[in-house]
Amino acid sequence: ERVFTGDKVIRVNVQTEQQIELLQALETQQEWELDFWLHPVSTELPVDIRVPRSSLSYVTEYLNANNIPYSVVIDNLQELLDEEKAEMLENQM
Amino acid sequence: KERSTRSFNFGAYHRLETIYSWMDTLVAQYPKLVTKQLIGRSYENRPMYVLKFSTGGNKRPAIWIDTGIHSREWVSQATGVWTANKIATDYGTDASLTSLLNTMDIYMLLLANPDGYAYTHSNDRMWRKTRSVNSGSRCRGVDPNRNWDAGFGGPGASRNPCSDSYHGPSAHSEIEVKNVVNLIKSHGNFKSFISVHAYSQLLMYPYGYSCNSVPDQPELDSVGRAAVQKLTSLHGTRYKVGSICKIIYQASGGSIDWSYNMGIKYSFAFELRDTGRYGFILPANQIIPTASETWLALKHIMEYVRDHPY
Repeated sequence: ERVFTGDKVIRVNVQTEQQIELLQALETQQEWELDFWLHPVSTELPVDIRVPRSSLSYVTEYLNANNIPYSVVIDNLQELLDEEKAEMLENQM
Repeated sequence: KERSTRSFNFGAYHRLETIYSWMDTLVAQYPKLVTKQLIGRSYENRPMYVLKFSTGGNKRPAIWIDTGIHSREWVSQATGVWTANKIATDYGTDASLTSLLNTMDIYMLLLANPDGYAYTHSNDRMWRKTRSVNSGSRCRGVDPNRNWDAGFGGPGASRNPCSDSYHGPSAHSEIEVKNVVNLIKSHGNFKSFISVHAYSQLLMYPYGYSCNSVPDQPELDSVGRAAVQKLTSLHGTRYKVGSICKIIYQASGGSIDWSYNMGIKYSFAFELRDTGRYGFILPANQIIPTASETWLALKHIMEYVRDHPY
């Protein structure tokens, strides 16, 4: 079973078209294995990205270098998944 | 506890097998209203069951609701289960729903992507696509909501099998999509097609494959806004309303574009909670609030369809 220990979900509230383009460029970086939960489409909607732990430093460097503010909405995805699984097991009991 | 009292915990996430056996319980409890129909099997040979809510007649005007086409969007499947139970338990007591079911049928596909859903439980909670093998690629699966014959292969879908929005080798290549297409075409009298996804709180109508407005855009927009007003009234959850292309992005091969082009005017797609605090990992304690508020919007749309025959 795949685990997501240390994976974070970050949220970018895009302000400009340029930021959208920069995030769309990020989306094409296959090697970083980013999982865009919400895609960069408009300044109306936030962008949520699941960032594997191994890519975190690259991504934060990229965002900081381009002055794109972001927040961490899920600090360690695996913790949430473990809670969800524990609750399901308890319910099945 | 659940097994002994034969009650079902609608405020929890469940495995595929549990949902399938609950469907049998529902049919057994409401034999005059609910039947379970096998519409085909998935790529990995899992059965695909539709719950049909009908009080008689033959091929009456019908409403289609599917949940879980993207497997990791667990609150959509859970909302589907709650909604199916709501329809069964409210028939006969809710006058509006009763009048609807006395003239129309409702078809619900709760697990539109069974292989993907099973895979999110066993291997990868973040899995979104089907589980078909892509020849020539190490990556599996097709995005089942880019595989419909509506602008297929156009912008907003990927030709890369490793992408989460891979459109597949051809339109309707995914058996999970083909099974639904065959049912809708053979029935021929659907008047509404509603596909439920998560997340980001949107109620959308066609098109996704093009940003041109559909001929019925004003009507769909006003029905959508009225439905969302009902939804928001329960817990204050705020939604945006608009066409897929305008409100999020150009996405080709989507199911409601296909249904609209098939002549099913009242085609909508929901993106349920949440606002992004949890994304796809919405806590189970938000299932019932989410399903309850969504019901108000769904019911509004279904009542509108009932009152505006075409």
